Amino acid sequence: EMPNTNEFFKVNQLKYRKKMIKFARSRIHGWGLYAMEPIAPDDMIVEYIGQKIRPLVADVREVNYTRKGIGSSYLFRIDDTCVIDATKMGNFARFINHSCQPNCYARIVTVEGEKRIVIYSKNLIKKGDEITYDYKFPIEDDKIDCLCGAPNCRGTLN
Amino acid sequence: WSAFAPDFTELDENVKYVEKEGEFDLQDE
Amino acid sequence: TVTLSPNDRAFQLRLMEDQLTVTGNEGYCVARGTHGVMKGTWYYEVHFQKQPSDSHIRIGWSQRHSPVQACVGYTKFSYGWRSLKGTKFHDSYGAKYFQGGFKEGDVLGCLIHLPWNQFRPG
Repeated sequence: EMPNTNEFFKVNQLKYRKKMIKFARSRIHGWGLYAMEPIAPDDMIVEYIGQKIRPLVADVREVNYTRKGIGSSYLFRIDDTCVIDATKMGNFARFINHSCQPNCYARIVTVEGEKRIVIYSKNLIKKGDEITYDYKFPIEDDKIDCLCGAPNCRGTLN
Repeated sequence: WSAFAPDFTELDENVKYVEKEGEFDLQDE
Repeated sequence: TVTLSPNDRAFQLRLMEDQLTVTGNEGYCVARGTHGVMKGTWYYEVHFQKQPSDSHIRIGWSQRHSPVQACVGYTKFSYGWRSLKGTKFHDSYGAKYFQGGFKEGDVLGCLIHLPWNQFRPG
């Protein structure tokens, strides 16, 4: 976590970097985000934006989403007091697919006392590569198959 | 891309959710 | 002396000096007493002092395992009674209980009766 101000400027640059990535069909699952130009390692790509809710409200929503057949994998736990829910509102970071061998990672960044989720590139990303990160879902009984196709794929998301 | 998320609202920043009174209720006679 | 617990409560609640007055806002969360009971019949009273417009409270009885980051009556470990329409709640299910509910200025009583069975202690 980097509380310093230049992080703040970088996080705000996020809004202007959207052109770097495009939304298109994914071979992993449905739709995904792709790099429109080479991206250097540890570069900020996009902030994962949604509704800030309490974890127990997220639990209640997860039950309701599952009951309505809506995937509940747009819930991103920040810490034990806050979850970001991008199911009904947020930005297109919600479309980034999971991979067991990702080229990005998610980091919690504290900006002006507020924790935010930012997706960074892990290594050099070539133009046309799909942006992926490891969702790090908690282990659960009813499994969600992983379709990332990576050689070391774990087989399930949770 | 919002075409693929029905009744989806695009946000520029995280929005703090204001909870309803019945937020935790499964059923309320 | 029984007071509201400075520890067994949601961190976002404000507890006054006397530890007998608690204020909350935004979403439902819980403050529990410093002492629990496990047999016999017990009763406490709440003076409902302030109710900003469109706000409500729930009071009741809860075991220690019921989460404090939700309302009393959310799980099967607690029983709540709501100011809005006087509904009673247990395990997130609301049922008719006391027509009309209660409001600011009321004094409310909560009684629990735990019959003691020496063959099934605890």
